[in-house]
Amino acid sequence: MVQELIDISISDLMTDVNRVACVDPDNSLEHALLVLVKSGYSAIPVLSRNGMVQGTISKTLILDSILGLERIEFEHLADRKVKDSMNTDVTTIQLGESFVRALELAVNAPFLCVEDDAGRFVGILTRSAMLQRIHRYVKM
Amino acid sequence: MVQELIDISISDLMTDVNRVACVDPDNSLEHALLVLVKSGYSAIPVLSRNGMVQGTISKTLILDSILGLERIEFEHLADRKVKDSMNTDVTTIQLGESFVRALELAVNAPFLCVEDDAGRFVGILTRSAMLQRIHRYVKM
Ligand SMILES: Nc1ncnc2c1ncn2[C@@H]1O[C@@H]2COP(=O)(O)O[C@H]3[C@@H](O)[C@H](n4cnc5c(N)ncnc54)O[C@@H]3COP(=O)(O)O[C@H]2[C@H]1O
Ligand SMILES: Nc1ncnc2c1ncn2[C@@H]1O[C@@H]2COP(=O)(O)O[C@H]3[C@@H](O)[C@H](n4cnc5c(N)ncnc54)O[C@@H]3COP(=O)(O)O[C@H]2[C@H]1O
Repeated sequence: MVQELIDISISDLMTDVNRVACVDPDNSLEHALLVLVKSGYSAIPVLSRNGMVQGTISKTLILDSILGLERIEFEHLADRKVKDSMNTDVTTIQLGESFVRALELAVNAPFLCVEDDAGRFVGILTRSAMLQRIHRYVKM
Repeated sequence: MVQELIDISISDLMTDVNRVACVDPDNSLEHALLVLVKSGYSAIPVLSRNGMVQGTISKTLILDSILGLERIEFEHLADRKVKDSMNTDVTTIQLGESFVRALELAVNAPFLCVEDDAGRFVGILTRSAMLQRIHRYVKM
């Protein structure tokens, strides 16, 4: 029974890199906020030109970085860069790792960045994809 | 084995109402955005004075509602209210329902609003709490 859950491969569940919204470390925070608002996502990966994950950026991090004492100082958005505000402590997992390891990491991360053996970003593994698979297992 | 997962009670896993950040439908969007930025949460419940869930409000909904053609029009935050922008399609679950039902709902909702028999809001059930419990089960 549990073995069925344990044998799930990460590549079966992940969102492929071509369908992941992401930004460049040198983009302005204004550009990143517009990508986040238009996509509707709370947080997205930050990828370097050579396809490696540099960090994640979120609406929370962007708004936090322009939060003044009295108000949110939106005029600073254009002159700040993603690399100055991004979270560099990214939760990553390798393609060959187990579903149980993905589950452990997902307890504290809304999504995991998936990398291949060479450390290149290949997609994300979301909590919704994992929960959908677990629900199917439990319902059987 | 699976029975152990199925028998989990919702009240054991949920975040109690006293620890849930929430706002009032008559608050301004500016106030709601400050609560969201200061708490770090993406979305929080909107509760009426008599303790019933009216909706949820998120950074995405607030920023969406002030997104103009060229830029995000932050000056409108003060004169708009939470009730004008909140999502009223709230994912709720009753205290007595099963963990399997909670799992099914959590596939598409980052958290569930938990209600008692009288329909009063008693707390939220988060994906992280559910994933933590599932991980403990799978690792045994
Ligand atoms: N456009 C949409 N269509 C359908 N459902 C949507 C949606 N946007 C959000 N949701 C739902 O809301 C959850 C939380 O989204 P959030 O943007 O906070 O958090 C998201 C977002 O930060 C990131 N993410 C998901 N898909 C992404 C993508 N294609 N590109 C970049 N980031 C993505 O992963 C987090 C977890 O995603 P997950 O699917 O587990 O969980 C999603 C999903 O269940
Ligand atoms: N201050 C903090 N401390 C530790 N971890 C944190 C954290 N803020 C966020 N996280 C982590 O990030 C996940 C996504 O948070 P988010 O704010 O997008 O999405 C959150 C937020 O919208 C809402 N939420 C969680 N706790 C809340 C609370 N006490 N009051 C109001 N809303 C809450 O439920 C969603 C799902 O929460 P979940 O725990 O599954 O998942 C959380 C948790 O794993």
